Amino acid sequence: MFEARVAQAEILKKILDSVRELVEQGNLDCSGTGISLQAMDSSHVSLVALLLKSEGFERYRCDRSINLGINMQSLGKIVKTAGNHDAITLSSEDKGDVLGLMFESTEQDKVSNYEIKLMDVDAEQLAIPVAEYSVCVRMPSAEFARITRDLSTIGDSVLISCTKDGVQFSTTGDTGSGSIVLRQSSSVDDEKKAVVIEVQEPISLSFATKFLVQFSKSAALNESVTLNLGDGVPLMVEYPMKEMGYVRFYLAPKLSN
Amino acid sequence: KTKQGNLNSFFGIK
Repeated sequence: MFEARVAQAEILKKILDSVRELVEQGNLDCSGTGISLQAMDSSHVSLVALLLKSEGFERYRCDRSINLGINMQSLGKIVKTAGNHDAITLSSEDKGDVLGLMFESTEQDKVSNYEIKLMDVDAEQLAIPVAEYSVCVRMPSAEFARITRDLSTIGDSVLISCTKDGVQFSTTGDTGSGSIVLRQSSSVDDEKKAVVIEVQEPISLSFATKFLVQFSKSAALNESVTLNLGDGVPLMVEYPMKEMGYVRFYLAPKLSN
Repeated sequence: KTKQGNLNSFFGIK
């Protein structure tokens, strides 16, 4: 038996919004420690890794590990029908063929039950290697969204160059070019508005704009985002979710020909 | 000129 209850539907809505455009279907791997999901796009350029820790749930029970193959669009559509403050309980029998969803209003005067058919999803969990990153940039997630969106009007690649002085996002396209530099915040009243740049080695890497734009749509998950860059390893973009876990996106760089 | 890399080598996928 698997059962997981979140006190507020809002967090699940945000999580599904952030991954469902990149992930059509995936396996929710449920174990005693929580729920995880990994999904790569068909060209193996990007990967989404989601972790929802058991302690982030109001109630959590998973007697034996199970994989729930889910169409993320279908799940997203159903979860969207819940009120933001509704409690949501996900459940599945050990050898069941559906994922059950129960929404309970805060007044407990409305209870909705849905079932989503499970599917066979051919995807195995990868052991994501621990990477050595040369640079870690923490910045407001809304700023990252703005920068990727603004540069996407010009070019299909964004070069991210980072030194101790700042991080530069630049692009070139048929119509021209553009670049935006963010400096490390000198004094910050609000942690979440800070730009913090940690540099072991300066680095410049180029990435496909369209994926960065997709990732940056997760801004609702956290006011801050971290970009981790290293030579020979994928970019890792992380949106932490307090005690709940994280959504991480991995993106292979563009390589010089 | 650049070409898009992939994640295969990072994850040891052949």
